[in-house]
Amino acid sequence: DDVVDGHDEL
Amino acid sequence: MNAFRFLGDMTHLFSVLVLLLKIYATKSCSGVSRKTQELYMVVFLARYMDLFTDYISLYNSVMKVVFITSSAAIVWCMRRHPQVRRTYDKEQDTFRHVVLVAAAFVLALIFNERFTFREICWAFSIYLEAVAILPQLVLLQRGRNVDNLTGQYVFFLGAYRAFYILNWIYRYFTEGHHSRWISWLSGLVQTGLYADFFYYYFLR
Repeated sequence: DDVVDGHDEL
Repeated sequence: MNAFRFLGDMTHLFSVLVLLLKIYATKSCSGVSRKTQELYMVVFLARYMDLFTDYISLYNSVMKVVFITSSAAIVWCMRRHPQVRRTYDKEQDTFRHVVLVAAAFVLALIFNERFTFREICWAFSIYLEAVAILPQLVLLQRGRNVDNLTGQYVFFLGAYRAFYILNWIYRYFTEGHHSRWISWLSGLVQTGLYADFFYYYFLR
């Protein structure tokens, strides 16, 4: 499912 | 991945390594708030539970494992390690951190990107991280003897989120205007809380 933006950060 | 974010992650990693070094080298955790360490462990567990469901990159997964295991190791040392646990300032570390957990949870129920379990956990971890340093800052103000390593630990911890703010500014101008207000506001509060610490840290 699409990662809500900004959740690709630690 | 931009330089600001990478610098932020490295500064964050370095702060954890400095704390591990202090505890391991001196076999002491005097001046360190166990409550703040417990809050950080909760922050990482709540935020990185997608570790096994969403693979973003090797870097992302490795760093998540490093942050979870290091925060758990520090809490374990402060609770179980025979030598270290004796040096914990139990009487000084009195901040009622349960209040912070409850407040962050209520905020996450109200303000989140989507009302889903994962998004509420994510928002909870962001709000909790913003205030997790409070018990440590209170302990520093009480404790006379702030040793260098503990001071450096808090400094790098404060600096890392400042780099993240630069990262959000950079991403805002390069990747379009995503709504990152939860991260923005929490990041500003988080970095702001360090303001007086930075002031005294540089004055000292």
